[in-house]
This record gives sequence, structure tokens and C-alpha cells, in this order.
Amino acid sequence: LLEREHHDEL
Amino acid sequence: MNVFRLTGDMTHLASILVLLLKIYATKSCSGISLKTQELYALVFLARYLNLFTDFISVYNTVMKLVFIGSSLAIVWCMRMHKMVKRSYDQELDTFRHYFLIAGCFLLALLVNEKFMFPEVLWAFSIYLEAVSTIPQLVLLQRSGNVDNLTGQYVFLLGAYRALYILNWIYRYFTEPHFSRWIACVAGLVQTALYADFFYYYFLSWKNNAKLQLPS
Repeated sequence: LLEREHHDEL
Repeated sequence: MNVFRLTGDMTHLASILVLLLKIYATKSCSGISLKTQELYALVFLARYLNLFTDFISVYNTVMKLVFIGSSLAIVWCMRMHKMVKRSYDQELDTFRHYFLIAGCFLLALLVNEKFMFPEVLWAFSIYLEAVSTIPQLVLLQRSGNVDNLTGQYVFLLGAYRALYILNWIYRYFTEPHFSRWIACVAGLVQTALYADFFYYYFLSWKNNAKLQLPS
């Protein structure tokens, strides 16, 4: 499953 | 989370606190560009849409609320507060920032990580943040002398993205699939825009003189 690009930065 | 990113976020928070201090303490926003403040409010609103859908951490959520809240409060203050808005340099703050918004949105439609609404808005916010300081730098050059708090505000605002670049370098070497090339390139452009300001800021610090930007 393509891990959705999590924008974990502010 | 690494030390570069945490320091970067704290520097960004410090820039906002210095700006709030200036406006609250002096009841004046002279030397501050309302257009840059509006662009930053737009950056945060476009970037933090996932505030309520993707929970990442308490820190992440709190900081997003602080950034959105403070940027909207500053725009409101500069537009509506009768004392503050009187000191706004309206005739100097004339950079046509709507072109920046349109240009960044078009670029985001063309260059993004995935052609999905949230991703296009995220790329838009990244590009817009990279150029959002231009009206502020133009205003500083036009207004010549810069008061201390304004100078510190702009310095901290520029320094935070420089720290983020160190964060991206660190993550690139420590995380296998890390790639944030959109944020990285935009971050380099954003930091480069501050280059001459950093130079004059350093000179004023070294010579213990007032910060003067050549008009």
C-alpha cells in the first residue's frame, strides 16, 4: 500500500 | 523530530512572539508589511487543512493552531485596531502580492507531489511561503531605518527556514525514503531572499550600529 506522503513538518 | 527542526520551529515561534511584542508594546506596526502578514496567514491556512483530519502529534497540532491564530490576529490587528492601523506604512507597502498568490497557485498546479487537492494546496503553501517575505523586504528597503524589534522579527523569520534546510539534510541522511525536494528547493529560495538582509543585519550587529538597508 503506497504510504500517503504524510506532511509531518510544520 | 530532530534538533534542527525543533530549533527551527522555536525560531519561527520566536519571530511571531517578537512581532506580537512589537505590536502590543509599541501599539505600532510601522515597518511591518501587512501584505507579508496576509500571505503568511494564507500559507498557514492552505498548509494546515489536515489539522483536524491527520493527527500527527500534540506538538504538531498545537503549533499549527498557534501559527494560524497568531497570523490571523496580526492581520486583524493591522487592519482593524485603530491605534495600530494608524502606524501602518500604507504608502510604502505597495508590493502587488496578488501576483505572488496567482503565480504560486499556477506553479502548484504544475509542480506537485500528487495532483490531488490537498497536495496542490500544500505545494501552493510551500511556494507562497518562499516568496511571502518579499513585500516585507521591499518595505524595509523603502523605509530605510529599521527599529530593533522589526529587525529581529525579520532575522528570526529568515533563520527558521535556514534551520529547516539543515533538518532536511539531516533527514535525507538518516531516513531511507526521505524526499522533500519541493520543500527543499523552495526553502533554499526562501533563505536566499534573506541573504542581503542577513549581511546588513550582521554588519549592524558587528559594528553595534543601527540596522540600515541601502534603499
